[in-house]
Amino acid sequence: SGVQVRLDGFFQVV
Amino acid sequence: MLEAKFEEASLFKRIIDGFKDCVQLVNFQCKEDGIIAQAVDDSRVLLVSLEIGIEAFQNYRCDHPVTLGIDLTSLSKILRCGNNSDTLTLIADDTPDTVLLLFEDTKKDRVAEYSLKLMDIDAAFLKIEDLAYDCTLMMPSSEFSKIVRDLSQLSDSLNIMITKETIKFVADGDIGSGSVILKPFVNMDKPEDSIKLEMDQPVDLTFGSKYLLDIVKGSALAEKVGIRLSSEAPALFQFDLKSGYLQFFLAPKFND
Repeated sequence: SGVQVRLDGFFQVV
Repeated sequence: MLEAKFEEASLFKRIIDGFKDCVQLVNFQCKEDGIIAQAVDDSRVLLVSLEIGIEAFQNYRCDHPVTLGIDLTSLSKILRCGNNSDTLTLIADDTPDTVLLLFEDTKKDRVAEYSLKLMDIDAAFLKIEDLAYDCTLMMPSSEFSKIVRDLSQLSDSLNIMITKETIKFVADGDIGSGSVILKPFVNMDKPEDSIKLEMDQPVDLTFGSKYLLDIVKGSALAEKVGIRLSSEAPALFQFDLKSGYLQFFLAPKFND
């Protein structure tokens, strides 16, 4: 149930 | 030249056991002030971040920064070969294609030496900003593990709701539902059993049970777990080492 969000967008690649 | 000696092989084994089930290929960056590692699981929902400081080692030497690309499944096989009470030394040269694992039993004058082939792992390194969290919870890691294991039997989603003085875990699935409600409290004679809560904003978040089941495997590393929650950012579950930490950043689920 529910939609799983991903981490992309929260952390930027260095 | 890297020479990192753990007083007990069991510490490194517990660290690796803490995250080997959710990520497999990991770059361990060895620098003069310790070892850091970071990896994202295949579904890109869970980020593991490890830091082992110099004080966690019996002695530590790293002349030049070196990255060890390691398959944790292979590393675990070798870690199983050492006795928990052995010392464990990781040895690598400056441009290594293998890392040496040296187990020494000083009492019985027994030495076991394994060489693990390194891999070229192309993994982006993510910058983890110091996020502002709405809630910070410190609680016994064993208690958190039990709640996660109990409630994840009922649903593939676990809801965590925190208000001023209440922490509520809820699971609602096909076979039924369950909830565990905790209150912050200080246990004077057993401080490690205390539950501490700092709440700036109430939160009501849902997470995938399968990720939480992986995260609680870090409980073997620390008696307490730090849980930092925000409605705007991934949740942080942190297990502190004597010097360093094992952190899990988990993206939430949103109800349809």
